[in-house]
Amino acid sequence: VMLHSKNVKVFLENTLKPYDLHSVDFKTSSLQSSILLTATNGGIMSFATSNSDVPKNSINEINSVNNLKMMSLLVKDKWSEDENNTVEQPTNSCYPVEIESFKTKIYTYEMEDLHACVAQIPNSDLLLLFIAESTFPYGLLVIKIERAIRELSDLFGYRLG
Amino acid sequence: NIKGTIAFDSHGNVIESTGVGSTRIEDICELSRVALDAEGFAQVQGDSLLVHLYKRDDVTLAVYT
Amino acid sequence: TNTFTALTTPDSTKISKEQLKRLHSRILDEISSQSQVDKPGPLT
Repeated sequence: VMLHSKNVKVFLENTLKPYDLHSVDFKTSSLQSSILLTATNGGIMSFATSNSDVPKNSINEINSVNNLKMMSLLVKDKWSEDENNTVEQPTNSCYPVEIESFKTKIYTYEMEDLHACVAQIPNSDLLLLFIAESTFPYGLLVIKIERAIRELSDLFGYRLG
Repeated sequence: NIKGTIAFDSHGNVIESTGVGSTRIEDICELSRVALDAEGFAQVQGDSLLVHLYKRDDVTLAVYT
Repeated sequence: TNTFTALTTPDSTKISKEQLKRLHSRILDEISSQSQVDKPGPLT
């Protein structure tokens, strides 16, 4: 099965949107990045970033893509470590969730001055990774990524190669 | 009357914070241990603030007045 | 040391239980609706 790369990219772009609440005076920035990566080697399958003003193929854009690659690798390694962590100590940064009777876990990580949130798309070789500024609350990132995963049911069970 | 709010989840992670709540995130540790009544409500006071708590669906809202 | 002490007799002059409940619901409803992600079409 092939990924519909255009629709996947648009979907990731749609996940970047910020919150702007009116019941209380609270708003967030957009996500900095939304990335679909492989759980096997941390390679990036597709990504969207909110700094769209970076000119294409400029040195800045190349740097920011290299940054994303580096962060994706770091998160994938940490995720693998946590997933294989048999000693089930409940931590504040791991949220077991059940989506359409599939189980997965949402992890929150601090990466330098950024907030990262990652979850395996159920039964697949794919991870969804959100990267936001440190002002974006972890609890809200968890809600956001869980809702996004629910919309990715086309990719449940997706296996590479 | 509202001076600020904090909404936090069962892991003690912030969902939103406003006003004085944004400068008192560390209160979550203590507020998450306050005994709630059968309906999920409680009130605590300290630092010349009255904090109204209400928890539902694993999300606790703290309103500072 | 704790900062707060529990109030035994609730003071609902500032905000009533109903208002608190309503604010809690409105915050979660807004977050839920703004968490919705539009899907552009099939992803595979």
